[in-house]
Amino acid sequence: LAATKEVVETIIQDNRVAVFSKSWCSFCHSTKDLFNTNFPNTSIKVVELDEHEDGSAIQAYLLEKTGQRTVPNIFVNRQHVGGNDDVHSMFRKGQLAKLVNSEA
Amino acid sequence: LAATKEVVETIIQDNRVAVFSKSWCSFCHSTKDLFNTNFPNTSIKVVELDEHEDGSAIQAYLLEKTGQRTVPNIFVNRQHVGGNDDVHSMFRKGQLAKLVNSEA
Ligand SMILES: N[C@@H](CCC(=O)N[C@@H](CS)C(=O)NCC(=O)O)C(=O)O
Ligand SMILES: N[C@@H](CCC(=O)N[C@@H](CS)C(=O)NCC(=O)O)C(=O)O
Ligand code: FES
Repeated sequence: LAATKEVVETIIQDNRVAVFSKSWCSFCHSTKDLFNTNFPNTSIKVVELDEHEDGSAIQAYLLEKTGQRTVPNIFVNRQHVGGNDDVHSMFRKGQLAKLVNSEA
Repeated sequence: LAATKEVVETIIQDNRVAVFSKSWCSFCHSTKDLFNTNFPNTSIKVVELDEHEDGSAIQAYLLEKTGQRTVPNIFVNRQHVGGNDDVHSMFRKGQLAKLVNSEA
């Protein structure tokens, strides 16, 4: 669906951090907490797919785009980071800060 | 629903470890992994609520019984342990082994 693709691409382009999430998922909370705790001055765009009208269309498009069908699905500085484990691993290695703070 | 109560109570009574879970939930995987890795000789009964016909009735009964509405909902030796964070915390403190191995 062209509209869905446009919605998703706009979110990724316009936000330093974008997290496609589900509101009741603990792994998604963990990702959101990691950013809120460690990067409090960085605005993070969260899309709760279970609360979004086109949630499953968005999840299907993300699978097509990234090969990842799970949540959380995380983008930083327009790059696909992966899921909760990936973002925590990047954070521990100091790579997440580099990416969050790098030039647009 | 009396039948639901009976199903749940029987599972808790008849199994050293019972985990009420959802098949796609990473926190539930984490709980199952913890037991399979650290207590490989202990049989663990897993009930995937999303795959069970009466899944939401079971979840509602568990809320009534334990005050906990989330998954994973874990019982060891007929005692309510809690969720994923609780079981990991008990494990780190050495308390989980005590409970798993204690007299029925
Ligand atoms: N290793 C992945 C696990 C991701 C995962 O399994 N996510 C689950 C929820 S915790 C999922 O998306 N399940 C399918 C769904 O909810 O559509 C990560 O770190 O993010
Ligand atoms: N701190 C709790 C978190 C439990 C939790 O929030 N579970 C989520 C899934 S990860 C849940 O049950 N959400 C509502 C539902 O799926 O019915 C634990 O360690 O188990
Ligand atoms: S749904 Fe339980 S951790 Fe994601």
